[in-house]
Amino acid sequence: TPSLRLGRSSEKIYNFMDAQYFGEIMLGSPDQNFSVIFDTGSSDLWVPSSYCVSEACALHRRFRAFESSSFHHDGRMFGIHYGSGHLLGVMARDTLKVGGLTALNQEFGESVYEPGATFVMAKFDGVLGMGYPNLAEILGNPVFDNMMAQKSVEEPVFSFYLSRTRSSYPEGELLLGGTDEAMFTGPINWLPVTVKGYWQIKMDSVAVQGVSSFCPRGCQAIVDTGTSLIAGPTSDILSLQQLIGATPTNIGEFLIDCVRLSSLPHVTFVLGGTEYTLTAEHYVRKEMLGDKELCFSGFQAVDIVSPEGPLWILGDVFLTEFYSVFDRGQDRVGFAAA
Amino acid sequence: ALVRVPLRRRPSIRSQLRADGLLLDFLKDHRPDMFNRRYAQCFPPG
Repeated sequence: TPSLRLGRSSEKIYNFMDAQYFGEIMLGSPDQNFSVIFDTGSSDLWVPSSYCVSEACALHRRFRAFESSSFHHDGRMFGIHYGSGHLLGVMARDTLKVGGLTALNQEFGESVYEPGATFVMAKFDGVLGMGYPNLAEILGNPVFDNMMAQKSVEEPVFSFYLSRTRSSYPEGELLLGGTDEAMFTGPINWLPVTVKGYWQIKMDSVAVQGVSSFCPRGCQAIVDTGTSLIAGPTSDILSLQQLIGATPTNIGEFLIDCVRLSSLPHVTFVLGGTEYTLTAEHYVRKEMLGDKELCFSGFQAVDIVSPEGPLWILGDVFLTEFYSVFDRGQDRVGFAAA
Repeated sequence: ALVRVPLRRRPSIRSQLRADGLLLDFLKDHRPDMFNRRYAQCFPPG
């Protein structure tokens, strides 16, 4: 096996601790099913390998290359950095099916070593990255690039609907090839991608209760379905937490008094001149612990510096309120009221 | 083609660990940076 091709030093923005939306894919012939996160914050497809030695793999479905008649050996190593460790694996090529779509000869990673207990608990087996190619650690075309190259999608567009409540059906939907008018109301507001890696856009400002409090001269944000919360620079987020009355716990989370939700300020993100307002109902995550309801702030501090300045991350807390459209044809992101 | 991929929403790892009373130990063992997040506001900016 050639030399280990380690992932780029830039730490991936994986925080799978809070990931909640998963879908099914199939690899190989006959089909082998896997549950994956469709992640616009990365560009690699990987699933556990049957050769995996980690404890984390024991509890997940693993790819059995020797059982697939469409498998093509590759053998090169790949590595992906995580906040909590390092994933190592071997590259492979096989037929991928997502929904009714088939991508032939899809390059993907079979993980042989997975870091720590993050994955032991995970309900998902792997990750399917939907960012731009230059974000990929694994050689070959990312999945959506392969689908576009093989002309298996109607348009070079995909879109996400994520429901905030467990009771609604569907709880979420990835649409490959276009948008679904039934999943949003009003116009789609478009923003040009500023840097093609993440789905990175320019954010005009962030206002709390109408007062433009953060990013007053504009800043960069990425739209990331693989991140659960809304993340920003530590100094801004600590101020924001205070403005919404959130208090830190000893493990870095921020708690809010559930009875005060109705009196908490709105937080408005201004993108492309359009205001996207989240009320406390939107940005507070409720969790039952026994018979007690806990309310956690949906904002978290993540310091990612890009050449264009510190990055904010618009994760699921934002994307459950706004239907998101990712257009590779015109390199733009669209938002509409979900 | 226009293809729908249904997404299911599941409790996060964090929620599962909290419900099992294991979150504190897990984070102590796996997220050492949690400490400086807790006390980030005590340090001078930057």
